[in-house]
Amino acid sequence: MPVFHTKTIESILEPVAQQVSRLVILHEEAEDGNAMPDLAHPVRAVKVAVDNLVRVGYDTINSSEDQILKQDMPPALSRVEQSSVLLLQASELLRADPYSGPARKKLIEGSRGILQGTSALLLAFDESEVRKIIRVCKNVLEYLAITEVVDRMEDLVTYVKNLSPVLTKMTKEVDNREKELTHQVHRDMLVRSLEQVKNYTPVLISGVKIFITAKQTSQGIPDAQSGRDYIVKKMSDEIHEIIRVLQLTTYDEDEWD
Amino acid sequence: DAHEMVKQARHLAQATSQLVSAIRNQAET
Repeated sequence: MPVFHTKTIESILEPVAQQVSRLVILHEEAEDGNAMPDLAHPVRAVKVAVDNLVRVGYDTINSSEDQILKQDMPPALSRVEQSSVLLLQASELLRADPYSGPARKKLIEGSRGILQGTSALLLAFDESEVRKIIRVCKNVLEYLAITEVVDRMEDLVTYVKNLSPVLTKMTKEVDNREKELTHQVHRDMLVRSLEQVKNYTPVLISGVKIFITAKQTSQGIPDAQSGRDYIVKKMSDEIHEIIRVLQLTTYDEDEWD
Repeated sequence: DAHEMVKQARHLAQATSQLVSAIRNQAET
């Protein structure tokens, strides 16, 4: 079962998570009693990487209009920064005493903190990216909601002209997101719903045409209207399902069964 | 292209991996 829900996050965190967890096990088994090497160089490299990440992180916060992102990212950045300080302190302690117990604890706390802080940061960023896709989905829903006012052919031309680019954008973004997910069940759900939306689109257009013709001829209006509304509801339901699945990050055990 | 923050997070994860690897190598020898 995948632990990280996107391939990007998995590729970044999985290797370091394994390293840190082995380090913790070694420490717990008290097999790390040897003299430590001089860690000044690798600790320095981590400090430089932390400084770069923190700088870019705050740039991201400042340039974003996403209030949740602005709220979620600073604690994660602080966690990473504090952990880097622990590593620097450990390095200093080890220079004076390569067997220092407190230094070993700081190394473990620092490494674990960097892993957790980076994880929180990537999750906050990923959730913000998902919210952007959801906004595009909601944009399509807004267009679907005004289908009922389209009762002339020239309105239909405008309607299709406006709806098409938004639908294309949604399809592209959901498609890219689906390819990013590690959880196969969620991927399949997105593919299925997206396929349904694509299939319903020409049916929607012809449904609106039938309704317009019915109105012009004053024949079969109720049937034409309910046919059109049925397709609008089907498409809206699938888009709501896409929005729901996009927000899933944890794994439902029943689905795995 | 990956967002700059994702790139920097990857650099940090790699630097941390190398540090932990150095600690573990010493502990295991």
